[in-house]
Amino acid sequence: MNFFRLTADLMHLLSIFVLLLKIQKTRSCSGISFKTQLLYAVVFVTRYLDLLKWISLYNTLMKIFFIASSIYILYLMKIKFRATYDPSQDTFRIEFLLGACLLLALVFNYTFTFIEVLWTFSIYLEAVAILPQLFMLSRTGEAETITTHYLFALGAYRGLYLLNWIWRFYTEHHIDWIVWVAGAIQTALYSDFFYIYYKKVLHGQKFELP
Amino acid sequence: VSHESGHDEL
Repeated sequence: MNFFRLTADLMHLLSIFVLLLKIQKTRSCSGISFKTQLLYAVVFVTRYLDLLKWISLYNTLMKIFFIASSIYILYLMKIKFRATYDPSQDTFRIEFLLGACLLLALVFNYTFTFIEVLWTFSIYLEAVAILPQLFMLSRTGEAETITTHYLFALGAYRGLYLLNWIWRFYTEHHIDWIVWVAGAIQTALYSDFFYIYYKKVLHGQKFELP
Repeated sequence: VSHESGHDEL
């Protein structure tokens, strides 16, 4: 564990709490892509099939939290606040993402085993899981400030993981190509968002696309 | 050390 990784994980936790706060406080999930949240739930469930494998208490507790919170968010969006979800805004075709990631995972993996292919699938899927949300944002052209804080925390978590990998490469000679490539792509997807967040939200303005 | 040590990251 190093500073970057710990901060990244805490940002990830924070992003989920901000999302829960947004939904509970506005009693609405408008502006949130159910498809992105569904993909995250799939990411956590397929990645943490090794839940019973002991790495540390920290590791196990975080895994449980990510699985449970992602499913809870699906419940909030699909059942509790269902009336506030507008599917006509959330039109990204996730079938293609799921199919492409599965295909990539079957071809490019470290070991061709069930657990390992699903782990790889989850890495690839996480890289693109934000796309339905960003697509929704670009369609509506604006977002509630709290929703942008959620996205910022999520993007920051990925950015910090890049720093963590650089750190680990120099201190532990840790190498993980699959995670590096997927993580770099994932972070790059946030670049436009980061730019507008910096230009508008941090200067007290509403998030609006130019 | 590579990924062989297992997936220790979240």
